[in-house]
This record gives sequence, C-alpha cells and structure tokens, in this order.
Amino acid sequence: TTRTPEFLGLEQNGNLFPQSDKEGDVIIGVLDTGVWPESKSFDDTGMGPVPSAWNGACETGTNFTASACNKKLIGARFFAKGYEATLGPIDESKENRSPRDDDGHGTHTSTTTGGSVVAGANLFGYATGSARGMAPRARVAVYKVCWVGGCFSSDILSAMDKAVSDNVNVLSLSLGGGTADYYRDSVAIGAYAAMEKGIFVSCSAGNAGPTSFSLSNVSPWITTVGAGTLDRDFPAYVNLGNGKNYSGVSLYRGPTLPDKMLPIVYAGNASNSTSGALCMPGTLIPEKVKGKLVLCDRGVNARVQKGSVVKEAGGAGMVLTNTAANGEELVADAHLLPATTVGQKAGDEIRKYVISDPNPTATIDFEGTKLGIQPSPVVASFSSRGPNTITPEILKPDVLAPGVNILAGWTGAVGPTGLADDTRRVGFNIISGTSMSCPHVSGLAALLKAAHPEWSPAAIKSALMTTSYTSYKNGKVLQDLATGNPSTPFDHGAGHVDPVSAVNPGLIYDITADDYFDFLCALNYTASQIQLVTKRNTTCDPKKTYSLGNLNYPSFAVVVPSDSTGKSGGTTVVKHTRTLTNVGSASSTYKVSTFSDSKTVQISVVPNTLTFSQVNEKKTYTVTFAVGSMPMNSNVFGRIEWSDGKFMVGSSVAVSW
Amino acid sequence: ADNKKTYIIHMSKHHMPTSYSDHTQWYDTSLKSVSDSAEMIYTYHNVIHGFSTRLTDQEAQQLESLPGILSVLPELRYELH
Repeated sequence: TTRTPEFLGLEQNGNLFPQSDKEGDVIIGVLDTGVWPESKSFDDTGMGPVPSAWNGACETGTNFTASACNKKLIGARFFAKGYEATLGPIDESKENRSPRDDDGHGTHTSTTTGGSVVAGANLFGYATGSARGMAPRARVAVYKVCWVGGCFSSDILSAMDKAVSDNVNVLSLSLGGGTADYYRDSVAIGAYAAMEKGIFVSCSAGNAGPTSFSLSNVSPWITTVGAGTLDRDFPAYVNLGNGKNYSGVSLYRGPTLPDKMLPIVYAGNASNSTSGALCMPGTLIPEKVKGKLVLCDRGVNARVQKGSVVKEAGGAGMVLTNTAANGEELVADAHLLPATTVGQKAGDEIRKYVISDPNPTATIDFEGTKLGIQPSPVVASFSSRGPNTITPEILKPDVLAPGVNILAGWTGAVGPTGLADDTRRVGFNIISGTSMSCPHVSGLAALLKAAHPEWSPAAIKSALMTTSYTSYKNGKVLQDLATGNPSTPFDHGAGHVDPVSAVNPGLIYDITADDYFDFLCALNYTASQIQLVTKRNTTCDPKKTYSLGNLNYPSFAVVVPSDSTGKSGGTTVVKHTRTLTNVGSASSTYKVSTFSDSKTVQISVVPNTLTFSQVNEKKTYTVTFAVGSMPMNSNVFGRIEWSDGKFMVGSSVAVSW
Repeated sequence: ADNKKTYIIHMSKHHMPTSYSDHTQWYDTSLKSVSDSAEMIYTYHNVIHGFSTRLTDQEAQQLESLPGILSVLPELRYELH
C-alpha cells in the first residue's frame, strides 16, 4: 500500500523491528479470491530461502503453475470442491480453477499484508508512492476459497485445515457470514484450532455500519478489525451554475469535461422507472441525459455500475450522491466517465438546485491526490459496529486500521472497477472496506511475531489493542464519519492501531486456549458444543465458577443485569479480574487511572499499583464497576489505563443496560 | 436438483471404534450407513475432526443420530468484506 506505512509510523521507524531479518521467517496465510502472481508486489529480490518450517505447496491449476510461486509468494492453493458441490463445476470461461485471482480482492489483501516494496506505484497517477505491505519481508501464502458465487464454509474449513498443517504464522480472512454462534461458525471453529497452534487470526469486522449490532467474526480468539480513514483524499469538486461548489472524491482519469458549465439533470427526472434516481441498468432515457451531467443516488447497484449506465446512455458525467445510509463517507472510485461522489448534505443541496433551477448547470474539477487530510483517522461509516451480538460481555470490534481508499496490488483479469466493460488493466487499485483494514492488522501481527516469536496470538492482539489510540493529538476523540460526533468503543474498539507502540507495549493481557475453554463454560455451552469448538473431550468443572467477565480480554464490556443480580441499594456492582504480564523493563511500577463518561458508572481498581521485578512476571487486579440505573439500551463508556510513566497500557470500557 | 445440501460433519475423534485403524475409514463407513451414493467432499484433520458431504435432510438427521457424530452442520456461505 502507499501512505499507510507513513500514516502508521512504519516508515519513520524503519529500525523499529530490530530482528527484522526474522520477519522473513514469518508466513502470512490469506484466505480470499486467490492471487495474481505477476504483481510486482510479489517480487522476491533479495529474499532469503523459504523458511524451513514451511510445509505448504504451490498448486497447479488453470493458468497457474507451480513456477508462479517464489520466495515471497511461497504458497498458493485453491479450494473449489464445496463450491462446485453446490453450484456445479466452475465455469472456466469466467474464472480460473486454480489459485489465480479473477477478482482482484485477494491480490489486494495479500499484497497489503506482506507485499514487497514497489517504487512509483499508483492508480492512474493517484496515490503515487512506494507501495509496500505492512510486513514487506514476510512470506505470503494464498488460499483461494472465494469464487464468483461466494465463499463456502466447507472450502474455507479445508483451507484453514491446510494452512494449519502448512505452518502459517498468521491467518487473514477478509470475509464474514451471518452472526452464527461460535459452535456453528466454521471461521470461528477454524480460528480456535489455529489459535491453539499459535497462529494469529485476524478478520474483517464487516461493512454493515453504521448500524449497531452489525459485526461479523466476533470470536474472542479472533482479532476483529474495523475500518478508519487515512490522511489522504482524492478531491473532485462540483461547481454549480448558482456559484456554489461542493467537495466530492473521485479516481477518474481520462478525457476531461469541456471547459464550460454543462447542463445537469436529476436521474429521477430522466427515467421511466420509479427507481430512476439510482441509475440502474436500462433506466435512463438517452434523449434526456445526452451530453449532460447526471445526478444519481447511491444505493442498490454498485457505484461504478451507475457511472457505466450514465455513460452508456450518453451522459457526459455523473455526480453520485450519498444517501442517509452512507452519510458523509466519501469512498473514491475509478469511474469510467468523469464522475465524483459527494456526501449526503452536499447531495441534497445539489439535488434541490438541479430540480428547482430552470436551467441547472454544473461541472466537476478533479484535484488529484491530497495528503495531510484532517481529522484522520475517522471511523468509516460502513465499518460494522458493536455491541457484540453473540457475547455482549466481549467488547468488539477490537481495533481500527486503515480501510478507506487503500491502494494495493490488483489482478490482471479485470479492470479497476471490476465491470465487464472496463477494459483497462492496472497493477494497483484503490478500494475500501474492512476487507482492507483486516490485512493491515495481519501484516502488523507478522511484524510483531518477528519481533517477539515467543508471543502468543493473544499477546500480539493485546499489544495491538492496549497501544491503540482513541483520540487525536489535540485530545479530541476519534470522529465517527457516520455522525460527525466522537466515536465510541462500539465503533473503534480499543482504538486505531499504533504499531510503533505495539512492538513495546510494556504489559500484555495474555490468554491461553484453556482460558478460552473456560470462557465457553461461562457461556454455558454443552459438552458437545464445547467439543465442536475446541475438539476437547473434557467437560466444564461443576465445582468451578466461570465468569465471562474474567476472560483476560484487553478491553471491558459490562452488561448490567436487568434483574437484581449484584444489586445493593440502587447500585449494581460488577467485578472483573485481569492479569497483566510484564514484557517491558524488568523492574517497573504501574499506576492505574480510570475514566468514566458518566457518574452513573464508578470504576475502581484494586490494587491501584502494580510493581514488577522481572520480565514475564504476572500480576492480577480486580476492577469494580459500581453502576446506577439507566434506561434499557443505554451505554456508558470509559477507560482503564496503567502507566509507569513510559508505557501506557490502555483499555476501553463499555457498560450497557 | 437432488434436494441435497452440503453439510459439515463434526466427529468425536475419541469415539472412533477400535475396530477401525483410520479415521477416514470410520467416517466413510458412517456416511455409507445413511447413503450409498454420498461421497466425502473434504476430510478435515487439524481444525476439526470430520468431513463434508452432500445429504438430503433425512440422511442428515439419520447421520446425526449415529454414535460418535458430534454435529451435522449445514454449510454456510460467507462473503468478502
């Protein structure tokens, strides 16, 4: 990717990971749509021999031979039997029955995790820079499990089964299903087994935001990644005949609009369809749009398809406007005609002008790439939100990472829009989604694994979470693009990742497979459900008291019981315990600070000082949440921070009624 | 067309009868006891113990009642984010 390494501080701290030669031993497995091995991001110049632990393969299939792999792309497998059992044999006229990426998504995510450095990368001149993965010296192995018709769990499970025996160190899955309980969710089950083998698993949180309770992949042994923006934008202004102008974004590159104001028409008034405003295929009346700019509403069909529809109908250009569902979020697209996307407020203004003015005119000014955009990061509107529908006592998402307008490698099979009529071919593309933020974290996890080979997946996750930031340098809380207001831990989790701090977090919250087993007991899982997830034939100890709040999670989610549990007077008391492991300097003393957004929630910690005398020493503390009454569905947020003056070990807190 | 669906069959590895020397053989015999024609799509050894196959609803229910079968889970479709 370009820009995210600088944005994350990786460029400025090149020597950050002293054992960076160990980075070459870390293997990242990516389950996705496969890979375009000719991408420059898989150049293996200067890379040492493939790690001896590697047990994978480079499978041969249609248009893909074992020679496609090298010392960067060390593995490539494809899994189609489940897909074909349901949908019939793969149509080889449409997609390759091999690891070859026919879509682009898999090349984008895999190069984001561990792509080699490629100077002068760009998309039509946009986002130019030296593209590099988060862990540019790590190895990449791809497992193609997604096909034109979707990603089937029997294939995904087989890929995870193989990735574990291939000995990957990190697994990256930018995909999700509905919110099935852990014991019914193949990704959750596969991830548990991977975690037991010391494999870090990160998954996309989903793009169903800003609706609450919209998360995917919420298992506590998975790192669930939301999407934030970068300090980079691609402005394209709409200038109206009434002298007003509005900012939008676009990645259009091609013949410019005539240097004059053009008539502009609202698609809803240039169509015979009741949903004409959406610019769906076949709905625009050519006579009404020919040579004009067309104002289209977002929704239903793909944004880039709307542009293609306008172009086909003879339109000169498109202004695409967000609706309430996307608010002010500006996702840039490589449209096939001069086009820009504007936020909902601007869109409403433009629509009002176009409908009311007798001769509405407009034009679009394309400004290219702009850096230093503030505030950044902000939470992307589409980023799925908590609370956690399956276990509200586990705060999700875990972290935010860059996921808006991300440039990374692309397939040579389709153009940047993915549309059939897009005959352009590019080496890099700019796309958005939690699919893009997840591989950022996967790559960062690989960096941490290289720096700390002994760390468990939970330790890596803890380091990423407790060093994440939830506010800008000016002290303001990260903004939520969907509302323009400060975001909450249900939006940003522990905050936005800060890998420079994560490599040296001071203290970590570690969690073992046994701890997760106890967590499942606290969920009152049956022996069979527990065996489905853990493959263990053991049962919960009837003499033991299990509590969800005692899973050693690096953040806190308190669910206030609606009955009288723990109530004394009008106050409910909830206690959670946590154990911190010292991974910083041998002797250190940490003091706790607690913050709550409301007097209704009092947070106290005993002991309030932790003194360590050696590395890997563990100390336990108890948090008491004294909670007053609030209406159902209320939330109060806060933080618990331990600091020794050098390290800051921060945890988000969410209390829900 | 064949009113079959894909299922992921989770087996309780510890319940393999001693008469079998190999899990896959046990899986196959279990499967053949409910369907002559069903084939295993995949067998899994690391992340779960079991296999995937296509069955009618009735065959799935019969299979679930056999000893050593932990669960017969319908396949789910995931999507890219």
